[in-house]
Order: sequence, then C-alpha cells, then structure tokens
Amino acid sequence: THDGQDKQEYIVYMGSLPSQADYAPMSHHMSILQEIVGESLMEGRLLRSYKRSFNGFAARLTDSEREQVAGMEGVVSVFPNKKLKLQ
Amino acid sequence: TTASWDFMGLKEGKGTKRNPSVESETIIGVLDGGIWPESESFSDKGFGPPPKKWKGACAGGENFTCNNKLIGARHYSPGDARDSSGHGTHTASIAAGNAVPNASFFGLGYGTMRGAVPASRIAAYRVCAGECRDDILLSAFDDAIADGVDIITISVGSIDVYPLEEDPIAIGAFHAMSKGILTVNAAGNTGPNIASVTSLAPWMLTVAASTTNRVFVTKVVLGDGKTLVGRSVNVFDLKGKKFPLVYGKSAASSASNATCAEDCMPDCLDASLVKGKILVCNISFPYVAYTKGAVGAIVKDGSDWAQMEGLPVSGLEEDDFESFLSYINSAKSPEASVLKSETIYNQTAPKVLSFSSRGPNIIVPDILKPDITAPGLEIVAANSLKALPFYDDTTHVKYSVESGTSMSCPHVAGVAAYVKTFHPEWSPSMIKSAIMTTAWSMNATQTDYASTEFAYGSGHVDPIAASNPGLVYDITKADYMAFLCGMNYNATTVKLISGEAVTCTEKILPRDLNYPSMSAKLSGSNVSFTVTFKRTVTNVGGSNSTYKSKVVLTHGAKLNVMVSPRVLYMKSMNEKQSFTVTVSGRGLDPKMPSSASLIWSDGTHNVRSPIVIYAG
Repeated sequence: THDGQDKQEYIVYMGSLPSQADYAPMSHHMSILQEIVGESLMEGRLLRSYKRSFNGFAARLTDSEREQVAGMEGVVSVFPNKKLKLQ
Repeated sequence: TTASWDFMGLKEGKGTKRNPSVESETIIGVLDGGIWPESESFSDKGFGPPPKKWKGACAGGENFTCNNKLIGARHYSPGDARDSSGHGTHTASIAAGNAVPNASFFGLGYGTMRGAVPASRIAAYRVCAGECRDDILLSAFDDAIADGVDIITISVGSIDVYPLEEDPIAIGAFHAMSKGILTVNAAGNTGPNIASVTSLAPWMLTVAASTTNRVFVTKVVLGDGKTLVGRSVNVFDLKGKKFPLVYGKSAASSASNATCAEDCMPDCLDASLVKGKILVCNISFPYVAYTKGAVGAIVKDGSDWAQMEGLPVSGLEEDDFESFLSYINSAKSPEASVLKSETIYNQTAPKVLSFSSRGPNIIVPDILKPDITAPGLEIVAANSLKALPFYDDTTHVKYSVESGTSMSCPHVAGVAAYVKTFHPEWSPSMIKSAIMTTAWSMNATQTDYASTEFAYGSGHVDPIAASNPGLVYDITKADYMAFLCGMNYNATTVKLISGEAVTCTEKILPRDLNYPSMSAKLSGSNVSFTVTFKRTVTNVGGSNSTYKSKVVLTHGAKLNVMVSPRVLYMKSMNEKQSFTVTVSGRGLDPKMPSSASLIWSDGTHNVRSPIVIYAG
C-alpha cells in the first residue's frame, strides 16, 4: 500500500526477543525508525510493534529507508506488508 | 461437523476414548475471520473457568462477550472480533465446537454438529477483515503464543511463494513451535496446478482437502420423466414443479452473441427471454441466472465441488449434459425441475479435491508438502448470523456448508489437540509425526503429478490411530536451527531467529531433517542416483518392543530401498534409535515422482512414512 509519498508498508522482522530483562522492544523499534527517518518525520510511521513472542515491527518506509533498515544489525528481513486470503 | 468425524472414526460421546480433564485444559487458537460468540457451538454450559495457564484477554470489542468456552478474542482492525463472513465461526466449530444436536443447513446434512475436541477452549483472533494482512497475522501470532494457546489453526494463505523469513505464517509458526505450540495451516486452494502449495515450512503441519463418504447431489427431473443426477448444494425446493428450459444461446441478446450466450456470459443474454425459466449454460455461472431473473440453472460442471447459490442449480457432468441438450433439442416444450439436494454415500472417499494445492515444495524441495489430508468438501458447521449465504438474500442461518482447505485445516488442528490431550508433554513435531505416520494410505488416482503424494502427503488423517503412534520422529528447535544453517542461512541470521547461540558448524541437509516423510529432488531424471535419508525414532508405544521395517513400492516405481538396521529393538519408553534409508535407481520418469512407503511395525503399531524421489 503506497501512501502517495512513495512510502510503503513493510514488516521488519527481527527474530526472537532478546533475553535481557531490560530490553524494551517498542523503544528499540522507535529508535531504529528515528535513526532512519529522523525524529521530525516519525509521525504515522510505526504501524505495529511485535513484542510479546518475537521481535519486529511494521512501518511505513520509503525504498531507500527500507534498504537502510535491512542493513541494520539485528534485522533478519524486511518485506512488503502483503495481503493473504482465507482458504 | 455433522459427518466428517464419524467418517474418520472419531465417534460421538462414549464411542471415543477421551481425556476430559486435559481436554478441558486445552486451548485452540483460531486465527481467522473472527467468530460468532453467541453460536451454540461456543456456549459455555458445563464449562468451568478458563485454564490457569491462560494469559489472554477478551478484547473482542463492543458488545462482544467471551465465556468459559470462548475464553479469548482479539481483533486488529477497526470494529470488533465478530465474524462477518462465517468463515472463522465455521473453522472454530470444526476444530473445537460443542456437540449441537439437530443441526443442518436448511435440512441438508442433518445431524449432531461437533468439533474434534468439544470440551476444549477457544481463543479467536480476527486476522482477516476482507483481506488478511501480514502485519495483522504477525500481531495475532505474537498474542496467541503469549496468551498460552496449545494449538494454532490458521486457514489463511497466499497464492505466491515467499522465502521462510518473509512468510508471516512461517515466522509466526516458528516462534509458536519454539514455545511448544503446533501451527496447522491450510495447503491452499490453487490446485491441481503443480507446486501451488504455499505453506512450506517444515515446522508447520500443512493440510490438503479431500472428500468424505457423504456427498451432496441434486437431481434434475426432465419433462419426459427421465432423471439426471448433478452436483450442487441446493436448498431450494421447487416441489417437483417443472419450468420451461432455455438454453443460453436461445436467449442471446443478439445473433452475434449466440456463442457467448451458450456460456451464459451476462452481456450476451436477454433477461426477458430468461425470466421465469430454468437457464441452461455450458459454463457454471449461476449468479448470471440469478441476476437475469431465472427460476433456476442447469449447467455443465464436471468439477468435484460446488458452492451454495442463490437459486436452484444442478451441475451436470459432460455426458449427462450432452444427453440433457439432446432432450432440449428434441422436445417440443422442454421443461425440467431441479430438486432439493440430498446426500448419498460416496464409496470413493477419501479422494483429494481438485482445488487442493499441490506440491512439490518450491522453497524446500526435499521437504514433502502438503503433509496430510483431511475432509474439505461440503462440511456442515457453525455460521455467523452476520453472514449471508445467498447473494443479496437477507436470510441468516446458524449453520452453513463450506468447502476448501480452510475446512480441512481445523480438522487436523482438532486432531492435534485430541492427540495432545493424551500426551500433553509431546513437542509439536511429535504430535505432527503421530498424525502423519498413522494416516490412512491414499493412492495416486490418475497418472499425473497432481494425483500423487504431492496431492495428499502422508495420506488421510486418522484421529484414533494418531493418539497411539508407537514411534515418533521428533525434531527439536536445535534441529530446526541446524536445518536453517543447512539451507544456507548464516549463523547471525539463525541466531537472531532462534535467540540462541549458533555457529552453524552443524548443518542438516533438508532431506536429513528428522521429518516423518522422506523426499528428495534430483537434478536430472536420466542418471543413476543414490539418496540417503537419516532418521531417528522415539519409542512412545511401550517398552520391550521390536519394530521390523517393510518397504512397499508404489506401483511401477523403479526404486531400490534399503533400510539399515532393518529391525529396531526398543527396550524402554522414550528410547531413541537411528536408522538410514538408502534409495537408489536410474531413469526416473521426469513427469511422475517415484515413491514407496517405509513401515515400521511391532505387530500393533504401523508407523508409515512416504518416500518420494522426483526430478525436474
């Protein structure tokens, strides 16, 4: 889904949750996004945080932002938010 | 469902051995289109409070109430967790619905409707509101795993294939597996095309769809008294009254539209010539008949399934349709009546349905998919009162008839839960193995790829046998990590996915993963080959048992299969023994897989694994 500004929804999959007791998934996800898009452009970028059973988030990113996130440490994969169907 | 559990031998009440106290502690997570909480299938009469392990929530939205049967609900789109299409209610009731007597769909499929584990609890996660987005699927897995479900059933899929790390169901199922939760997934409805199955990860249980011994037929009584038997799910009763027949081409809107009118293309028909008559079409487009004001439709339809329509319809196979056209052409005033559907005994069951997605596995060619087959045709189960069964008709019904791998998936999830009630400590792969190795044998019904193990996997699920498999093929999380290393994922990635220390110094070839089936793709068909599979079985049948191996070649297979050792002596419970299967041959048929079955038997348990070698 494009939002008219060449941003698209992506899943950023980061694997298992780290075992450190003080790990805060959502703030980590926010800090990754801040690093990539800048604090002033954060609004509406983070769609979902996965933080209970595994690690990752869904976000609106441009193609170049997607490439930057994919190259970051701790990221397994970045892929478009697809639509599946009931069978 | 009102028939499929009986077909598989899971009888009602005391006819089936159960472990009620553990069943009551079992929670099925249903990731689907929501649920209808007021359905009798989910009434909590006789249920105690939710199991202590339950950490979920009732967050179904406004006016959505959970109870001691439906113990949790979540939704991820605006609105609530209520099911609008009926799909989620249907699948939930197949797996775990209460026993509800006197259920039917307008009298069709009458009986006691029940799930596999009626005493278990349900947690519904509404992941599809029209579409099923990856971000929502992942949210639901994130929640369901943490909430404490035991089994996940997800009748959702794609028509495209993605790498495991970009497949939301594979990702969610991996983390579920890590927490001891088995994920059961529909194979998909894009068969019989080769390699159409998109549920490919080895840690999931992928389910194909088949027929049962009950099938709906719809008779057509012609003006000359002759009766033809067609297929459809027709609840409308014309009470034997005959109506004029109009063949599509006789109702063409213009002479130039005669050919497309034969096929009943909507723009080619003159509604005034159709109204009040039974429209006859070369192609099954009942909706066109409905919109043009026809009383009913008789169509040429050789497919092995039919769906509910908003008017009386019968689909005739080609020969019957030709005979029917002869009647129309020869009669002065051709007329017919379409009767209400009835059920007949289907002695050819189980047979994989044409729409069920087929292997081989595009991502992991040496892992056979689908894994297992279960009923997926004309299943009577609970429905949402928001769902409209017929076009724009506003009728609301408590039960519906649905077909698809969506329906076969919760059958196997229900069996997995049933098995788990007897073996709560078993890992997801042990439960999966028990289901696969005890399956009924199925045979290739035609001489093409689509009718082989690539259609039915290990065979048809057998709930009772699955609860007592004798031996199981267990796969640990560490094995899956070594498997990912063998798939050339690097150590950093596998470490991230698993959350554990990984060096990838130990790699497992996909064909050596301790999978309950054995499959190998060869690079060419015209060469000599030798393929080795390494496996380890765990004894869960009883101490001091001797298992002898037997290999049964599928008709025509040119394979030499050696098992070493040929006999396994199991002295104690949970003892593990390893063996090797070496398959050799040459000159494989490039158009058909060559297959065999390995059966370990101690005289009581028969532990069967398909062996599939293919090229191209």
